[in-house]
Amino acid sequence: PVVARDVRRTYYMGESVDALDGVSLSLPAGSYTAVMGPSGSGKSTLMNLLGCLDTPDEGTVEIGGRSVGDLSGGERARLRGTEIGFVFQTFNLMPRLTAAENVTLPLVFHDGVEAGRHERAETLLSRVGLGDRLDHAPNELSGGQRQRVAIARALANEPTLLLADEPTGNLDTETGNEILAVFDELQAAGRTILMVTHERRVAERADRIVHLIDGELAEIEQLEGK
Amino acid sequence: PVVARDVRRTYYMGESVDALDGVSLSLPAGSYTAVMGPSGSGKSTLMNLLGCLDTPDEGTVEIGGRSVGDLSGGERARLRGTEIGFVFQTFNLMPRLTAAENVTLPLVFHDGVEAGRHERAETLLSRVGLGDRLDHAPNELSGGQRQRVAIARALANEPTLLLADEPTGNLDTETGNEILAVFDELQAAGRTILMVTHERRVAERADRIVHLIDGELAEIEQLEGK
Ligand SMILES: Nc1ncnc2c1ncn2[C@@H]1O[C@H](COP(=O)(O)OP(=O)(O)OP(=O)(O)O)[C@@H](O)[C@H]1O
Ligand SMILES: Nc1ncnc2c1ncn2[C@@H]1O[C@H](COP(=O)(O)OP(=O)(O)OP(=O)(O)O)[C@@H](O)[C@H]1O
Ligand SMILES: [Mg+2]
Ligand SMILES: [Mg+2]
Repeated sequence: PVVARDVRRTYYMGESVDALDGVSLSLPAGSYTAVMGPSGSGKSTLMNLLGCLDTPDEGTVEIGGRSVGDLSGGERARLRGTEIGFVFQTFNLMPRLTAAENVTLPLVFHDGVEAGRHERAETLLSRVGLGDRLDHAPNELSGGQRQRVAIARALANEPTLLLADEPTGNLDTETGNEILAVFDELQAAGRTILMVTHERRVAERADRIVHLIDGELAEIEQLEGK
Repeated sequence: PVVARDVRRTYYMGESVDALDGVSLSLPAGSYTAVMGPSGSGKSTLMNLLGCLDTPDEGTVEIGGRSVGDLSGGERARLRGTEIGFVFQTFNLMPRLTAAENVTLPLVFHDGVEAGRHERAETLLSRVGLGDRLDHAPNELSGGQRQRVAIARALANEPTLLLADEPTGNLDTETGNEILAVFDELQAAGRTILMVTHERRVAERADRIVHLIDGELAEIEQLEGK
């Protein structure tokens, strides 16, 4: 259960930019929420706040009942490393590491032998169709392949909360559907999913769609049969 | 007029990866071609070859009748700087430069006073909806805003050939349509456009769709009423 209460995030650049202007959103455990909105409307900023990568200027973010603002930097890092999986809009892969090594990075928070981690990376990469690209560095991969490595990495620590920022933006429809099927499995396993997408077709895989406009929550659209 | 004749591009990683396996494609002047295909099928590799950013291992690329392989490195750079506009799948913006400075980069190949270049950058950025983000550095911009800066930069030198690799991948439908309208204007002005996209809706703005599968040209689909 993740809750954002009236969060605000402002950037000061001469003029001030209100990236998020008072957004409240509740993510019940096991829920699957899509976020849509114009470019620049605050979607990634909201993801970063819920993913404990950034702190709001006003308002609070609670995860499992605890206010993230009360956690120390170390506690936040551990929370991220053990509970949260993040697929970044720009992937953020380590350029000098192979696909497999990138995927094992989050596992450093978990006890377990090296071999076990590599095996897990292999399983996850095969699951996203990259079983034959384990040893490729990011610059030896296509855009959509890098995106899939980023997705596999986000799943590595079996997160209770998955935050995916445009996870199919560089994928053809078929490959994208394979990823969405993986997300469906995650939800079936009780995980919570928040996914930003600009494709209606993709958003409709969720239980509901949150519409952001100019840093504000304009509408929460409940989807039929969900 | 750009012509790829039986181009092949192979990467050696222990096993060999045939990124492109004998692709021939002709882009008549003023044509608008979309490229679709599964993730990893060779789309960006094809773009890089046609954009003179890479050379084929076999086969030739001709621009305006001249084989690119015969050009010196300097001639290729000038050709790119003056004739070709490239929107990269990963944007490739200079992180330490503002949006406006990024857009003026290609103009270094053109004579003209500094002020003229900044004005041009401002015009282009306004055209893509970023008139109020001129002084933001890439990390002070949203994903779709960075994408739009990359698009504005590709248009800076009024290219005769525009190569756009997933130009709407990070844009909501409305903003994406604004970009596609800019591309329509370009074609009306006689420019040649090659655009990779995974969205059918976007591809249908072109005259025809080239389908790549596993490094090969599987089909060229002529679009109705085009
Ligand atoms: N430097 C490299 N070294 C090894 N393999 C590479 C390299 N660059 C690309 N490849 C491989 O070549 C193939 C084609 O890559 P390319 O980037 O052209 O695909 P793409 O169609 O653009 O994919 P996407 O839709 O995911 O962006 C991919 O399978 C990729 O793994
Ligand atoms: N570090 C920063 N400094 C200044 N402004 C910023 C910064 N980061 C983001 N912004 C601004 O905040 C607004 C919201 O950004 P955000 O990345 O959340 O948008 P988004 O909805 O994810 O957009 P997109 O769909 O284009 O990815 C944007 O207008 C952006 O310019
Ligand atoms: Mg974003
Ligand atoms: Mg590509």
